[in-house]
Amino acid sequence: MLEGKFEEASLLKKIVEAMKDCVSSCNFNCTENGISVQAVDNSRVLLISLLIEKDTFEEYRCDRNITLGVGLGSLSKIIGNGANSDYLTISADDDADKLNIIFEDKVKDKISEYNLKLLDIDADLLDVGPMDTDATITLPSADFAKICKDMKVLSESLQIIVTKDSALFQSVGDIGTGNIVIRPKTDIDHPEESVTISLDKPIDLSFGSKYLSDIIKATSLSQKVTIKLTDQSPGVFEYKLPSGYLRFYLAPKFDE
Amino acid sequence: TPIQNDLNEFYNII
Repeated sequence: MLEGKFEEASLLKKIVEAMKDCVSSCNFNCTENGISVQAVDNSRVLLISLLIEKDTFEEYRCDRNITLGVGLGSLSKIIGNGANSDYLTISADDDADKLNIIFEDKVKDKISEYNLKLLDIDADLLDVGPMDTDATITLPSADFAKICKDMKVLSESLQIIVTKDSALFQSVGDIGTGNIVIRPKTDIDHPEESVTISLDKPIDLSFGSKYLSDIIKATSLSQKVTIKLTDQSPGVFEYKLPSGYLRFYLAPKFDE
Repeated sequence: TPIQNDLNEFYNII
C-alpha cells in the first residue's frame, strides 16, 4: 500500500507541469524512502530524473515497493481540478490498476476523490550514475529561463561557455547574434539572487534551444537552478525540491 | 550546424 499526502497540491502540479511536455507517460517507482521517476523524451535527447523524498510529504507510507505507470497528461488534467492550497493525497494498493487522488479543502468541508487508470509502461532505464563535473553554475531559475527564452529567438542552439569568472550564453542565428554574460555575485540580503560559478576546466558546449524550453518549465519549482557541465557530456540542470530534486540531463550538440 | 547527439551515446541502458 502506498499513501502520500502533500501539504499543498501545488507541488505535485508544478512537478507534473514541468515533465508532461517532454514525457507523455512514465513509471513512478515508490519505495519506503519516497517516489522516483526516470524517463526519456521520444527523441532520446532529454532525460528527466525526479526524486520526491518521503520528507517532502506531510504523511508517507509505502509498505512494499510498487511501480505505478502514469500518463502525465491524464494526471495533469485530474490534479488541475484541485486548488493549489488543498491537501493532496495519492494512494494505491500493492497490485493496483488505478491511482487514487484525493483533494481536501483546508477551509471548506469538501473532499474530492478521483481515480486515475494506471498504464503498463515498459521503458528503458539509462545508467546516468554519478559523474565528474567540470563546471557548476548556480543562478536564479527565473534568470536562466529568461536567458533561454531570449536566446531562442535567434537560434536553435544555445552555446554555454564557462571560464573562471563568467558564464557566457551565446546564440548565433540568421537574423543576428546574442550574448549574455553572467558573473558570480553574492547577495546577502537576497541569497536567492546570488550567482556562483565553480570551475575545474573551461567549458564550451551547445544545447538545443527547444529542449531548454522544456527544461525551464520547471522554473516555478525552485528559485535557483544548478547547471553542471562536463566537456563532451550531457548537461545536468537541477531544480531542488523541498526534499529531493527534479533533474534534466540534456545531450549536447557537437560540430561535425 | 552542430549535430544533436542522443543520450544513448553517453549512457548505457540498464
